[in-house]
Amino acid sequence: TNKERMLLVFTEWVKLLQRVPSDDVKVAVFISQMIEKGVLSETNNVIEFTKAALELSVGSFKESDPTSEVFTATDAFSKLIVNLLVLQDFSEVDRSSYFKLIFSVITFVFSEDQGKTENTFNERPYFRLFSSLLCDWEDISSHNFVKVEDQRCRAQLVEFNKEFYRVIASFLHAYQPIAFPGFSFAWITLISHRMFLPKMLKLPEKAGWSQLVLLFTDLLKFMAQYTKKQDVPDAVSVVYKGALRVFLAVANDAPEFLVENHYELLNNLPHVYMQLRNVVLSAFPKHVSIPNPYNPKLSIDTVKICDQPPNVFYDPVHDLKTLKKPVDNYLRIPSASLSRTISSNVFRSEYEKDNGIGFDTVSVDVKLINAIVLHVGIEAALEKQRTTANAVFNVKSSYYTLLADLLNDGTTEVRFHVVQAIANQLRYPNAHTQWFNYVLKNFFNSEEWGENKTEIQEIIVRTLLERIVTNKPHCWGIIVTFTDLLKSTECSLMDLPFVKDVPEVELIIKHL
Amino acid sequence: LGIDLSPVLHSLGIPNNQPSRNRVLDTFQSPWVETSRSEVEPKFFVPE
Amino acid sequence: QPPRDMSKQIDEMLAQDRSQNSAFQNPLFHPGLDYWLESKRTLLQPYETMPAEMASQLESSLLNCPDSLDADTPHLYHNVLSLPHPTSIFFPNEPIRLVSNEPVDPTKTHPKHNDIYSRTSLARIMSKFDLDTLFFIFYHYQGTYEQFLSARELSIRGWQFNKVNRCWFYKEVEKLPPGMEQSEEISWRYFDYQKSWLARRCGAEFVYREEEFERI
Repeated sequence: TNKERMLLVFTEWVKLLQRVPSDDVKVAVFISQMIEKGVLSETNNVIEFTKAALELSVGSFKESDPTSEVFTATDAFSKLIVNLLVLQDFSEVDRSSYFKLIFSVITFVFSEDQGKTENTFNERPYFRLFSSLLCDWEDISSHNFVKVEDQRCRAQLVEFNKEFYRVIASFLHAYQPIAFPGFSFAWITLISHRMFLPKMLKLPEKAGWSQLVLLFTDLLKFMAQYTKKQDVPDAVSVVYKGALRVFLAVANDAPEFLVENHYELLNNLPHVYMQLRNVVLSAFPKHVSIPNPYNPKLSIDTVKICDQPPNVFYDPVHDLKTLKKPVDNYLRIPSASLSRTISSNVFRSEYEKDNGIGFDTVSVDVKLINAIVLHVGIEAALEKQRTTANAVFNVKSSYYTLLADLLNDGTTEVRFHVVQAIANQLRYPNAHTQWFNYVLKNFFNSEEWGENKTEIQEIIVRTLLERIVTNKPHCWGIIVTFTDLLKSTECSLMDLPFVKDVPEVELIIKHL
Repeated sequence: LGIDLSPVLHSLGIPNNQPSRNRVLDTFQSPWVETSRSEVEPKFFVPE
Repeated sequence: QPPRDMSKQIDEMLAQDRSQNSAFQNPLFHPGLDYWLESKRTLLQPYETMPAEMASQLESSLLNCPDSLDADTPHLYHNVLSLPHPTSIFFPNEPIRLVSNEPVDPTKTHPKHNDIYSRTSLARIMSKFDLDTLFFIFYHYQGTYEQFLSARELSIRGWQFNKVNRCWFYKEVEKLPPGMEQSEEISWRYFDYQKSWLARRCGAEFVYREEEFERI
């Protein structure tokens, strides 16, 4: 049969690669003969060959003695794919479509295997295929494909390179844990692979960032979905540990990725992962030097780097939905009716379950609130650069009053999420941290809340405290803001009823 | 409340809780310490 | 936001796809395509709590979790020299490449001491190899990671690689006693890998041309 003949060709390929180094001319000759003899002449042949080679690779993995070389066929298949991408003439079909076709077939074989074997499915040969593909591609693509002699081909490959990673990233998104739980651990290992993650982080013009955010979101959503307050399945705990470690590595190597994408990442980070949230929020750009936040003489307004607004990769304005116009109009010319429109449109159409600390459901659109708060902060920082600090560091400015109105008109739940969203911007010293520090301090001491003052103060203290009592890291902005509240002469935290009511909290605050 | 991250950072090769000048993702073995016992070959380039 | 029960909608979507999309007509895509589409169901409407079947699949994934050996760079062709040699049972069996997180020696100041290789055990071991060993690896393990590391180590020790004659050169700078015409005397050595397998002094006619040397 056609399939048997293809298997023969593939087996010969596997044998060849064991006998000669992969840059030997015989390897190129083999590929050239494959093409000449029409082994892969049509789409259906490519599909059939890919299926046969993958099924053989997976089969040989399953049958091999586990102490021997179990990935020989898999690794050979990876080298075949890379050679096909590099050596063929792509004048009629484009490389990207060809690569996607092969990957699609791999996906279908994968899906069928895991669908049929269910909990005896073994992820390892598939993991190995993707891992080896990434390694083999790195080898050929290094130094702008300098190993490729044909200059025209080399130029095409340089052009194609980022597409290679983007195709892999898009397929990884399809393989996410919620879709294929039997592949979860391999998946997490793949998104953090040394030949994938650093590459995606460093593609020129941040070309890999959107997809990375999507992949991290896939991971966070999976964790969020299956982290219950009562009990977390052991396997999910292990997932969390791995995720934490990956985020810490990213914070070390590429903190700017966390800095610029904090908004999107936090939209999917469950509340209960307090420390992970702090890891994301306490990242700061590599060349910024941070003054000691515990220095009692520190005043945020004297910190020079607070002139700089942080970069925000994804503009939250895109998430404002129907409130974009009212918010922007209000910022230009505040009015009570615009304020009412905003305040009444932050609710969801139905309850959603949420594993919060102290709550199980949300009736507000938290993402929308996060978007509004960040958008206002971005605009305030821009306004400060355009005009003066007084334009925004001013309780009468529209930037301030928009947020204050949300608190005034809002339910306890709205207040809570607005304050949380503000706290998410209290990060390393920058223009947003400085402005939101001003906002929160003034909210705390303001007399405009009337009988709601104590509730709002409690929400503020709770929000800051929960981010400080966790193990490190702690955000600079949170420490500085909390210290400002502790030092406050207008109001002593120790006198507040909700502090006095709970001895544990009283003790913590006294200690601080 | 989270955990003390020092051992986790140490396992990653990040000393003293400070961002190290060394990139760790390029030699990252696996997300879990338990599956990271052997080193992996990082990318490298050999000139012609 | 997806409404509560999407099963009917998903079924309708899939039926529509089937009739419109030619991929469904291609027998080569079955049954894989059908299984793949089923996974979309859980994406569109994830389970509220983890069903037993999913928990079991997740655990199976945990048990089969790929480790660092699975993630290592594939090598199908093995250089004859790199095959394991039979060793005494008294020698340790563990691989050299165990992860160790000892900090880098702070007295080491060469810029390469901060590169990604500096903390790997192989690079550290090579820093203890003598020149002979490094040259052996360099010339006999061509194109390998080991060759790369030996070149890196030689470079750290001040050797430079000549692209033309493929030899490693070393510049010896000798400080002369004060009062002499020059303050230092420069002499060059190279490692003769072809004949004597020794480091030899370069003759007086040797001229250093920067473009001949590889920038590592």
